[in-house]
Amino acid sequence: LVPSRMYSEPLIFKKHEVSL
Amino acid sequence: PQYFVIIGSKDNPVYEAEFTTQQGQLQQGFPQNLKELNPFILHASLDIIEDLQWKINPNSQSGNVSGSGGFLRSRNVANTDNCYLGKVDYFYGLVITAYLTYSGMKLVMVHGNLTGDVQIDDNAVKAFYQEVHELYIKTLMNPFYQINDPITSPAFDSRVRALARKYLN
Amino acid sequence: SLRLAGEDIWKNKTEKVNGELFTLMYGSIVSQLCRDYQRCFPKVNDQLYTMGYNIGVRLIEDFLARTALPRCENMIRTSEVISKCAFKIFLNITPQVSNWSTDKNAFSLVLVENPLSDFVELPMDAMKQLWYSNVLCGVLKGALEMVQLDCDVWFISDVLKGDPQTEIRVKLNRVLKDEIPI
Repeated sequence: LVPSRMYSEPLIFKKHEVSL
Repeated sequence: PQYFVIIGSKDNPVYEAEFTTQQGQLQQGFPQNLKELNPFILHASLDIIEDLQWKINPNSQSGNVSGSGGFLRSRNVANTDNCYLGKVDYFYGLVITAYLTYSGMKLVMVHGNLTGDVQIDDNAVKAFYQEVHELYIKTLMNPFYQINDPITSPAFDSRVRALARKYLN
Repeated sequence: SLRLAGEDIWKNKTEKVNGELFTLMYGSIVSQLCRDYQRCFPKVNDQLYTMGYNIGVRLIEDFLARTALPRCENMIRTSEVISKCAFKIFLNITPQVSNWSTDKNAFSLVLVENPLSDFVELPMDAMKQLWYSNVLCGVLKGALEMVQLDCDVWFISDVLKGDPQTEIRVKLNRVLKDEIPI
């Protein structure tokens, strides 16, 4: 089983933008 | 002990878990005869939950509901944490609490007590539901997860159990 | 100076959009491709590569217009432009350049963070075969081809598969010469 990373990533405070 | 279920929009179980309590050296769960009844007890409370879900009047006086009433009361009330419905039903000393997500998923829990009447700490239960809601949203963000699919991720299960130990026991 | 230029363009000359929107859109594309190809993941990888290639041959125009960078003298310079300018301007990430070949014609890009794969968990059957972010390889291939660099670009490893890091390999095959019209 590959350990899951997605539950350890913050949902609200994850600010990410990309170029439109 | 508690029996926790996430119920999908088609009344299908998406996730089930039983949380046990520590009694000395032993983990105490529901008695075997009650364990088999838990899904039926939860199922019986779905009508009440759906009634609350679609109730517009925020000042609900009916039934065994404590807490803040209908799901749509945000139209009239300024607070935003209206997903938690509180205690929605009772069954011979067992308490059923519920929480609705914005897409209509129902987080429902049967609270048992091996010694006497059940005492519910609303703040702790609400915090538990909110954290599980956040885990559910992260599950939804996965493009390979379809809505209403069963959640079988061991990471999700272990995190829910950790939250139960933190807030419910 | 490349890093500063990339950051300056990102901050002041780039219109931005919410990263979650981008992540969710790309995720829905990949999951739809998996359904369309009946979970034949090599075909999904090829299709993602083709899509990326079609993006890359056009994206290079936008990149050169924003940066006005001159032609790179060698692959070392090319790798720096890719990691410090290109990835920064478009994805707001700066992969690390590493694992150079002895002839300095091949290098690896190690992506510490990858906005494409946020909140993604691959299903068990996809874990061995699917390169989730393969569109990036296509973009690099197409963009480099338009600046006369015939490169092979492929994934070495991916954290979604349980590898310790996400690594893309870029290898220069030959420098292309413009064909003079008849």
